[in-house]
Amino acid sequence: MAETEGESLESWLNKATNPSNRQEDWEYIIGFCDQINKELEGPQIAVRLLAHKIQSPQEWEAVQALTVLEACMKNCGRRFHNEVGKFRFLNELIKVVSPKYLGDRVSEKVKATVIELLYSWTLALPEEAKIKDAYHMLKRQGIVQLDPAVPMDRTLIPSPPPRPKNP
Amino acid sequence: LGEESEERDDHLLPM
Repeated sequence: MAETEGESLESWLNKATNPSNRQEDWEYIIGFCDQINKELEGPQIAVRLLAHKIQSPQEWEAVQALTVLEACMKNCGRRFHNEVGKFRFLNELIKVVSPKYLGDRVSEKVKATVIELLYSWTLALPEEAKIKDAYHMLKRQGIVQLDPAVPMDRTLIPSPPPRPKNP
Repeated sequence: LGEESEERDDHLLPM
């Protein structure tokens, strides 16, 4: 059993995105999600840390960070969605795909994943208007030419609420 | 108030 006492968001994320991981390590990914849910300012701190990792020049570190981001969107609820739905964070993703910023130095795989995630959130979180604004801006710029095919597990559609029990 | 000013400062990246 891993020692979890005293772990910070940063230390969980460093482990979850460690370039020497041979594969995605879900113990650390879920540990990071749980830590976000425990901390008052978890989502604010987490998106800042994630943005930094997603912009890593090491593809594997960035890919793992995007997996963590997706896991957080599924497991950290509305507080986390609200932070992702701010231009402050969305701009960091835009930088990754835009040739005016980091786009020329980022792998096609990372850019495609960022675009898939953004598009999937426009479908799953229509109330987060800034996500749509950001995505449509990328389309206007020609950075996104066609909506990607989003795998079903990316759609973030919440499961229906439990039915009330009939007596 | 904090949220309002944060909203005002939150802009899409210039392209």
